Amino acid sequence: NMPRPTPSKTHLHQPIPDSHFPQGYIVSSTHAGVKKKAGVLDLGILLSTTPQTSGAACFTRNAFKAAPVQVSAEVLKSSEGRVRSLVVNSGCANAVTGSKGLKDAWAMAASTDALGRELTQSGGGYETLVMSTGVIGQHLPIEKITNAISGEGIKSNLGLSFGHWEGLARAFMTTDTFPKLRARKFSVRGKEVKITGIDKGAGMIHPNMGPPGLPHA
Amino acid sequence: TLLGVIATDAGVTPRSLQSALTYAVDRSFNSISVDGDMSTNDTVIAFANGAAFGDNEPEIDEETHPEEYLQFRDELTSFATELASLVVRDGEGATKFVTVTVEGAPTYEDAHKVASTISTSALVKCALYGEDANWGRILCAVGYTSLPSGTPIDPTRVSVSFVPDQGSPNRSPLQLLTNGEPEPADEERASEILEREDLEIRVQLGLGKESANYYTCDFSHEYVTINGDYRS
Repeated sequence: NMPRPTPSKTHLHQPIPDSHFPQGYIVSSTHAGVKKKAGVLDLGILLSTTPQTSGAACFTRNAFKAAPVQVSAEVLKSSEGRVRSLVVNSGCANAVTGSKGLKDAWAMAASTDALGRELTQSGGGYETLVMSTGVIGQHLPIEKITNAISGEGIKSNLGLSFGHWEGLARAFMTTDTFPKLRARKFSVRGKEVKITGIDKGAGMIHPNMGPPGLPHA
Repeated sequence: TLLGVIATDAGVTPRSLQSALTYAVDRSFNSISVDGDMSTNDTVIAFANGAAFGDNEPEIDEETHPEEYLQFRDELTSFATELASLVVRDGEGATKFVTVTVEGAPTYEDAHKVASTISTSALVKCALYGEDANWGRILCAVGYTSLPSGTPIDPTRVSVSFVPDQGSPNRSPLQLLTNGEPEPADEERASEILEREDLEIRVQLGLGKESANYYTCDFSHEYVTINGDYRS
């Protein structure tokens, strides 16, 4: 049982044709400066361009719910599931960060809402769900994040190709060794529909998630 | 932390999207373990924007379109399982991808709980890294599981086997324990199965008809190296 190197997993990430991604979504990613290493993607957004989009979520049952978890649950409740955007950062979990953490998570949502309204020429209230991952107990560099959302960092990278989706998947990553991105097509109601998904995680993994409003662990 | 987002251009009402996602998450992301720790941030989000449907076409709803709903829910569950498995394969330091199948349980929840207990046992996971056919540790984990239904585990009905992965030249399972009685040891065959990256541990409880799958990985030296120094 001598230590042996972890096998490479990079073969699990392969290009996906642009035509396999669902219609009506645009995504972007950038380096906002949450992670120390320059150029590493650490902020991403996903926007639905159709006015009537449904959203749903399952959240951790850990009693210490991070600020973005609390904010996302509140947004889902107040919008009655009519949400259409997501903002995610990696490098800092914004967990166990008290009232400032909540304020920061709301600021991420508000900045992304404003960008969504600008891009889709629409009005409305909170429509953005928030995710954060990384180190627990540290505050977000919130100005860097909101500046990146409203500035060229995010806007200059908006798109719907494989490269854009892959960038978003990379913006989720912490100790992951490859971006986790998949897409499929299937038929329902005689129509071809598409589904794509991104996830991340390599450690602190034993999820027990449920819909908003369920009791703690 | 586990984060996930799934986006589709199908049209689904918010309540039915939530029902489908909850069902899918229970059978995918809530059925994986790398290290047994639940994060403060775990979240899976789904969006359904209806862009593939016509302008005035109704969204799928479990009450008004039950067949379409079930089809969508099952597609979502299959897709979520594929995404969840990627997380296990990329587990910090992981060298193995292990499916734990528990059959013959009184309820799905009972099967899920037993599979979870095996999947989070540090000693089972160390044995997997060492490619040691230590079925005693698997049996031990089964034995200390408290079943949600309250049904007691009956040691004389439990069977354990190792099942090789799809790509293995010899696909026949290796029976380790049958109705509580150990089978003659075939260490050579056990090594053949355990040296592969993918394998399945199959446990029969002999208490009912329900089953569940769980997905886990091994514990390696590398896991400790990575997690001894994360904040910096």
